[in-house]
Amino acid sequence: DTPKGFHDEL
Amino acid sequence: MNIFRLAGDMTHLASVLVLLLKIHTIKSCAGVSLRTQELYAIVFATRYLDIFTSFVSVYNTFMKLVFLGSSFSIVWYMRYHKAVHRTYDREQDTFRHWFLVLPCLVLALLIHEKFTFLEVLWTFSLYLEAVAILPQLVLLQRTRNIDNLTGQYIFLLGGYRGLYILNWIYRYFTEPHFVHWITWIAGLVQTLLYADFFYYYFLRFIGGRGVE
Repeated sequence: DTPKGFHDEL
Repeated sequence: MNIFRLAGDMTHLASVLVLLLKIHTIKSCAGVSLRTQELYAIVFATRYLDIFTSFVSVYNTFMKLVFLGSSFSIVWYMRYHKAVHRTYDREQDTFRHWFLVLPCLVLALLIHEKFTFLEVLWTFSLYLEAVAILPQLVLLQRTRNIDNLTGQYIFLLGGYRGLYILNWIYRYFTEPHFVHWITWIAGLVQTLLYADFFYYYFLRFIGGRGVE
């Protein structure tokens, strides 16, 4: 999934 | 990605398309609050700043561009397009929405997950989105009954965050360490603000009347 701390939701 | 989040994003996309359809085809924004649209443009502008720095997926980037493009074009239509602007109800759309921006910014500076520029603005966008619908709901109560498209727009806009709550519950039980209290509380407040509208909206379906 995405790098830690980044938001993967809209 | 899970079915709840996909349904939420599609519902959100549908709300934007319904509003664009109304404004672009019948050149009318009657019953639509420009102030809510301006707040939403700020919400997306401050939430999607990471569009250039962090790539999540093609879907994610594409949807961010759609929400950014549509929210700003709706504001442009309602402000500057002659025919559409004429149908804008300036006298009734008077909620002091700028009074919402500062408290959300202060709150984001106080309560956030990480104290970085992007993270504080992202948190600000969450708080702002939770209250962004207020000018629209106030306008709704002033203009007695609204047309179906506007009613459907608000219904879909309220529904999308409700589906996101199901997504957060699902992710909480399926992903270890998936805990985001700030997002959850902001999303819950946002959805609860629609409770009153949902009540009348469903009455309309049952009674077959316009949204009073």
